[in-house]
Amino acid sequence: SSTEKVHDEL
Amino acid sequence: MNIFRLAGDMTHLMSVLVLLLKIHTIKSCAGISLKTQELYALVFATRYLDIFTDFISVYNTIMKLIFLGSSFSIVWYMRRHKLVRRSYDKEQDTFRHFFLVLPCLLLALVMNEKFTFKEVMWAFSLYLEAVAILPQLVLLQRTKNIDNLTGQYVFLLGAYRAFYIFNWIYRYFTEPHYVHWITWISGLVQTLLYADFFYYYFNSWKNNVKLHLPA
Repeated sequence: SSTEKVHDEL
Repeated sequence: MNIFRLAGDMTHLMSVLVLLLKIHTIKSCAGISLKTQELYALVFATRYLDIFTDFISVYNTIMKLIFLGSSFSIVWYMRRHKLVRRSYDKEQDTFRHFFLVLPCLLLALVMNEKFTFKEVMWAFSLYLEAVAILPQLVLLQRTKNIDNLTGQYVFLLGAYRAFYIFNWIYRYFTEPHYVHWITWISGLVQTLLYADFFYYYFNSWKNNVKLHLPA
């Protein structure tokens, strides 16, 4: 996974 | 995507669609709190600000669109549809949005992963989702009479919460950098709010009697 956090949950 | 996350998303989706279908079919929203539905619409609107900026997957985008569309449709039905709005228990549904929205907003300004508009709104949506069911639970307490669909709606929402917690536990052990304190704590608070309702729901189901909440 990338270091930039993305919200991948709903 | 693990099985718990998928089961959580599916029960969440079913809860919203069951409710929308019920309102659409029987043209009644008796027992449903408009306050809770408006709070959920606000939750989705503030959480999915990233819908056009961060692409995660087709699944993710479609689910976001369905949640936004269905939650705003429910609010539209309850406020604008001439038959549905007549069945709304306005006098009983007295919880003020303000008392939930303001503390959540203040908390989001203080506790967030990053002090940017999108991240503050994301945190706000998590805090608000945790407590958005409260007007619905108050309404259930007041009206006492809970029809099957309203019971199923709250049951499905509770199942969604439980599956998401299993999903977090699973991800914590399988993904090296998966730590989301804000998501977990607000999610746990939200699930605990359902525990009381679940107790009575299972009792009525076990004894095969109509669901009644105590005074």
